[in-house]
Amino acid sequence: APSPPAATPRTSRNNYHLAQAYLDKYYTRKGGHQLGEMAARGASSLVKKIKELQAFFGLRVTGKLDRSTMDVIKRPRCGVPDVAN
Amino acid sequence: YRLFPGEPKWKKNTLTYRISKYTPSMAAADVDKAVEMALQAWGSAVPLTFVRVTSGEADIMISFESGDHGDSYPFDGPRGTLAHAFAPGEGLGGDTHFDNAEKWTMGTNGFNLFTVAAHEFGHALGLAHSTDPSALMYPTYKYQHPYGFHLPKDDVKGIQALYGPRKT
Repeated sequence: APSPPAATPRTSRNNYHLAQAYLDKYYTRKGGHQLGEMAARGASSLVKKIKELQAFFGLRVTGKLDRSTMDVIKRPRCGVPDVAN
Repeated sequence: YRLFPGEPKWKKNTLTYRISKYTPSMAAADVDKAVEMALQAWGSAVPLTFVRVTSGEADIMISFESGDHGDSYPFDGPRGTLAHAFAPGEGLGGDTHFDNAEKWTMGTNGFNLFTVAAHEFGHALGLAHSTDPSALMYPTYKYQHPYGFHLPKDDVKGIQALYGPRKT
């Protein structure tokens, strides 16, 4: 099988940071997390937010930073969060 | 369409607006025109009238801002976030800020100010982001031709849910 391109690890790391900043900005409810969410911080919280983004934009809900999700994240947009504050 | 929690809306039918800071990337007259047309897009659907003032505090204060501009929502330079607006209310409520780092235009060579302003004024009137890709209130930028523009159905439904239809 062909090996992945050499740039893949760096690209995915960049995507991860880009996505994290995006989700913190547009998919974080201010005023504290719900109790259930407190225990599930970190990676699972990120997955939850990715799923929320994918559902909002009508993408396939995978919880993964696939190409269509990254395409949305890279689009210029309004600064108002998509989830209600 | 979606409304903000608590469904904030203006309790009066005549709203004032003021452009307090302009951008160097467009002629001031073009900014005035884009803003007027963007407000009118909403005013054609609901019984709201927009009156421009040139001094003092208006309901909708409009400005072009750079980076951290004192409202806890700093801009991020070119692309990314283009603008933001606050839901109806006192103080910052209704205020609309555009990122001065963007290249603003009346056409397609940059970000079309009418397109972004019309979207932001939807927030200033009480609409949150829509999940309908054809809606003006969809979160991502999609050029809208300013002349002959009509609000998409989803946005009409949303704004009329708050203010009722304009009587012809």
